[in-house]
Amino acid sequence: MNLFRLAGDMTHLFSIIVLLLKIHATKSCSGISLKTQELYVIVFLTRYLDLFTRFVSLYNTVMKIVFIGTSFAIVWYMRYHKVVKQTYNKDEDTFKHYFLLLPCFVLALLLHNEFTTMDVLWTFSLYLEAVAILPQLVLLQQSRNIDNLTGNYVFFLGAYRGLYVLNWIYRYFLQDHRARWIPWISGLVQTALYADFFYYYILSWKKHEKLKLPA
Amino acid sequence: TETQAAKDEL
Repeated sequence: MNLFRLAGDMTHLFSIIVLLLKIHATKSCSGISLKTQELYVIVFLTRYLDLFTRFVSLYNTVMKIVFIGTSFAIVWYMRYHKVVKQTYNKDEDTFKHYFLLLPCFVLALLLHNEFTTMDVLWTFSLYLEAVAILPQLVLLQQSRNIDNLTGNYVFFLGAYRGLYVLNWIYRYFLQDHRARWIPWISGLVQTALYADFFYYYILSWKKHEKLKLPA
Repeated sequence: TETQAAKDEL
């Protein structure tokens, strides 16, 4: 494992901690898209099916369990916690997330490495993760007031993807010289989706102003 | 395979 990969995983973990902290400490999930969070539950469940069939390392196993557990915890908070659920911007979280599932699944059926249940679902999880942030970005665009924790959450989530791209470059040229087209292309698409957000995030940070995305 | 190699990532 190289430093970019580790840094990527840590920013991913950190983004989740920031989100859980926001929800737990402020008892509010305003500005957070439940649809994106539900998609992440599906992403982790379909990607980590090999949790009990293939051991990579203790690090991988622990991280997989943490990602599955925290994604469930976030969805639970937003749906069932009696205070938190009242802060959910249901009317603004309008993205039809179910429409992302079918195209990703069809694409995974068409483009994969091995035609096995596990491999197709693993591929599906990569395609779905690439677009899972869309409901969140749409919600941010509709929000007048983006609080710092929400902005930071999305920032760290985007940073994780950017670091994974650097990890792939490093791996390809300096470690194993293997092409991994499916994770690469979906990862690049995913990173590109953050470009606009990053632009306004950095702009607001430079100007010491509150983050606001143009409609 | 490509798949096996890529699956050590999260």
